[in-house]
Amino acid sequence: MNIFRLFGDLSHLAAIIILLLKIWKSRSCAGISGKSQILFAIVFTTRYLDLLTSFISLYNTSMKMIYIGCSYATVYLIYAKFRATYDGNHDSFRVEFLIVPVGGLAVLINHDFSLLEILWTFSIYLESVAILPQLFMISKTGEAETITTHYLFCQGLYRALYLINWIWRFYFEGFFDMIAIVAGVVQTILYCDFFYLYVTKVLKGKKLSLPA
Amino acid sequence: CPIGSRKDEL
Repeated sequence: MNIFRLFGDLSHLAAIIILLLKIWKSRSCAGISGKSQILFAIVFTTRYLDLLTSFISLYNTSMKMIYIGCSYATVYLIYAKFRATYDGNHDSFRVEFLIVPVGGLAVLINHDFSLLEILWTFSIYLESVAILPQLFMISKTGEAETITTHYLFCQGLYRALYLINWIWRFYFEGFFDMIAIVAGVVQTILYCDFFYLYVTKVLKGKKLSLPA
Repeated sequence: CPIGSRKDEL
């Protein structure tokens, strides 16, 4: 464990908690892409199946349980409890255009052709594009609530910190995982446009609104 | 070689 991975995990945890609390307290999921949240639930489910097969540490196991629990709770709030506030018209990204290519790629490019490894690889590839429905929705509505931008910032920051963690681990441990690194770079690049808007607008107290 | 199979990250 290093400081970058620790703060990456904490940033990811913060994002998940911010979103869950935002929906719960405001009793509304307006502006939130339910499709992205379903993709994240799939990402955690397919990646953390090793909860059933191996124990790494209390930290590792508890964080995985929290991620899975919160992501399913968020999906439940969006599609069940507060479904009346779900903005399905703007959440129109065709996720099948993500899942099918990612699934095919996971079968073709992986470290080991075993079920757990292919599911893990699928999860890594899917995570790198899972935020697209959310970013697409914001581009369609032309704006985002400030709390939603904080959620997105933490979500984007987490994988950016993981990139530094992988540089650290390569230099000090000789460890690297090309699949995770390439997917992590793609994932972080997808947030660059948002990061720019976040720094130039939200951090200056303005509302995040895109030129219509 | 990538030691990708060592899954200790979240």
